[in-house]
Amino acid sequence: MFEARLVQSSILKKVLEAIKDLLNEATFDCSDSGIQLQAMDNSHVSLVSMNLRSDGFDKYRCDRNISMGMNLGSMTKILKCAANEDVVTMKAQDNADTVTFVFESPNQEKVSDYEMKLMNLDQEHLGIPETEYACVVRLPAGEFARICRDLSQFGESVVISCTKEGVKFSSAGDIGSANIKLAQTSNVDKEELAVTVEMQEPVTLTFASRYLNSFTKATSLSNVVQLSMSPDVPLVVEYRIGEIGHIRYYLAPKIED
Amino acid sequence: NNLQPFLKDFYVPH
Repeated sequence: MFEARLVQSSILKKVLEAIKDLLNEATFDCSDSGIQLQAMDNSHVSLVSMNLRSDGFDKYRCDRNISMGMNLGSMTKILKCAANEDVVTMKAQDNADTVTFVFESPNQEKVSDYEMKLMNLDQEHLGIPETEYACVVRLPAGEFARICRDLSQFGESVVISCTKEGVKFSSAGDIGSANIKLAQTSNVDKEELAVTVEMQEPVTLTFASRYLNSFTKATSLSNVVQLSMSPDVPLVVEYRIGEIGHIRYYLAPKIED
Repeated sequence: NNLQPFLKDFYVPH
């Protein structure tokens, strides 16, 4: 039997919002340590890796590991039926072919349950090695979303250059070129407004802007986004999910031909 | 212009 109860259904709604652009379906791998998801987008250029720890749930029970193949479009429709302040419970019998979502209003006066068919997805998992990144940038998630959106008007690629002074985002195309430089902030009082750069060595990499924009759908999950870069390895864009977990997007850098 | 590699060029399926 698998049962996971979350007081804030808004977390699950935001997680779906964050992945449904990139993925049509994904497998939720549930074990006693929590729920994990790893899937590449259809073009196999980017990857989503999500982890929700069991201790972040109000109630979590997973008698036997269970992998639930979810159609994310259907799951989004079901989660739209939950109010933000509803309590959501996901549950499934062992080797079940359906999963049930239960939404309870705060005053328990309204309880809804939605049963969804599961899919058999034989998605392969990629091994992602532990990596020491040359540059790790932390900046306000809203700022990053704004930069990706603004620069995607200029070209289909964004060049991210990181030095110890700060990070520069550039794009060029038919209408012209654009550069946005963020200096490393000095003593800001609010952590979530800071721009920090941990640099082992300077890095300059080029990425497809449409994927970066898809990643920023996770902005509502966290005030801060973390970009990890090294020469010739995929970028990692990470958003924390409250105290319960994280969502990480991986994107292969473009190479000059 | 530049080429867009796949993730499998960097990470191995397991």
